[in-house]
Amino acid sequence: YALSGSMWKKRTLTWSIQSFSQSSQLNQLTVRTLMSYALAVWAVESGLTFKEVDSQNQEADILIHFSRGYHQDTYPFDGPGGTLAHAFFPGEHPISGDTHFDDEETWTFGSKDGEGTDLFAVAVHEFGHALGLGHSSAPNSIMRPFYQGPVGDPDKYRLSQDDRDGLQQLYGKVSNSPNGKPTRKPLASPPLPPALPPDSPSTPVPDRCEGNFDAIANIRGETFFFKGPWFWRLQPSGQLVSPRPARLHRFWEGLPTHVRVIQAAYARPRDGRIILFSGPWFWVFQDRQLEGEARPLVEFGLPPGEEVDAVFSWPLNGKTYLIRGQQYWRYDEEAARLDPGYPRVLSLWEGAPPSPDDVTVSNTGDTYFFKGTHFWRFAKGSVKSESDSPQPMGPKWLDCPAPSSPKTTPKTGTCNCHCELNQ
Amino acid sequence: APIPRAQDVSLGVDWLTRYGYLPPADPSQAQLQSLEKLQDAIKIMQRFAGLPETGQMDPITIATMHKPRCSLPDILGAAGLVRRRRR
Repeated sequence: YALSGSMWKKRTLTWSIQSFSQSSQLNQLTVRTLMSYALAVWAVESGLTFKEVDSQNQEADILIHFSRGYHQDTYPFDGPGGTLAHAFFPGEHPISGDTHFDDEETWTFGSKDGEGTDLFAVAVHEFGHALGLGHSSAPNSIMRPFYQGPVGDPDKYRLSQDDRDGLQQLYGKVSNSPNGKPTRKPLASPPLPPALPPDSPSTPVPDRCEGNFDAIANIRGETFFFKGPWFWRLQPSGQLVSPRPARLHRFWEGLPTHVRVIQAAYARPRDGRIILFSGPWFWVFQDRQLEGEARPLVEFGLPPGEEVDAVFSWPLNGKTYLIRGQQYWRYDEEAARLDPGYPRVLSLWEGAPPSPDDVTVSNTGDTYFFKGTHFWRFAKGSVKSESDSPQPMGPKWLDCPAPSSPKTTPKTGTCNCHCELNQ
Repeated sequence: APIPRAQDVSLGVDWLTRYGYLPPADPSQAQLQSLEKLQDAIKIMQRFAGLPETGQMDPITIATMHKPRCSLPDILGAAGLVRRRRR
């Protein structure tokens, strides 16, 4: 463990929540209760007493805030992911002990690992700072700097030995009960509410590191990875918004529930609308809201019943490319019709895989074809893939480890395969 | 070892500085960080995070730098404020 070098000289500390999360699915009572339990975790090992005071009371030792972005201290928040929270070490300064949570995180209680960020686990960590502990590298310590996922039932959670040692170095040991375990003091807070219902028990959450996405699109600088009724978002900085995928229908408001797969997606440059494709249909979204009804792909000029594997807008000429199998069409957004002479064979994109999962253009202007677990990069304006293509997607895009097995390069070029039923 | 992208090195230096592994740049000296100091800082970060101590901006190190975390530095800079104890 590591000590910050400061500690409280009193043994009863007051706390209050000054601002609650604006966007969290946790209600205020749940947040208050979780804070109370998180403080009790430290109290039970040290004999410290924590007393909640009225939220109007700005004199409390530990003031808790949910804040966004810059919030008048030296640790601005950075939106979803990245930094989650911080707290100030004990002292005489008004901000000493104060604890701030990034309001733009998806704070959860009772959810599985990967489903948002467990507020109780983060609160326990931050209150460790508020009591004078620094970050620890001990494997089981709650004071490790990285978020480790939920820590289980708040009522049963107990600090690791490393954390107890650090705390007791500062505040001494509490007298234990006869069975050797500390006795939890009765809490003044209400009992914990039941955990939120699981997101969707019927559909297993896919593993992003397995690749094989249905669609990938650059939407306003963020890369969206669609797989079944889920999607992940990668921020322009390269950070995943969350390792847990979001539910398709919770985000894309109005998308019919029977649509379980997005086969292609792109952001239309001329008006910023986002187009999602599934089967022979497409849907137009303004931001997250659906505009109108499902529309047939024939509106793009494609043959009736035709579907698409990939769609992207190429900044070089402003045209939209629609790919199916080994052929593609080029659509003129201004004229609202296909360019003549299409479809053409995809081999024009030298080195590109047939039937790509999707194609998208990065913020730097490079074009990326995705298929399976690999990507092919085409430098800005080029139709020839880079010599190091294909590369595994995981390490570059999805915070996944590089494949441990030797690199297997999917063959590119035309495919002339025959598959028999018994093979 | 694969050569890290300039973007990753830049992100790494920023990250290592923010969390206390590298001293803040001194504008008055306009001094570049030395490669040795950078590698030492990466090793300390890797030790702290329980990663293999390669001193390189390898993919697992870069991935760790992208993990959600607390905003406070891991290495507290003010002299005399930190006392580390090992069991």
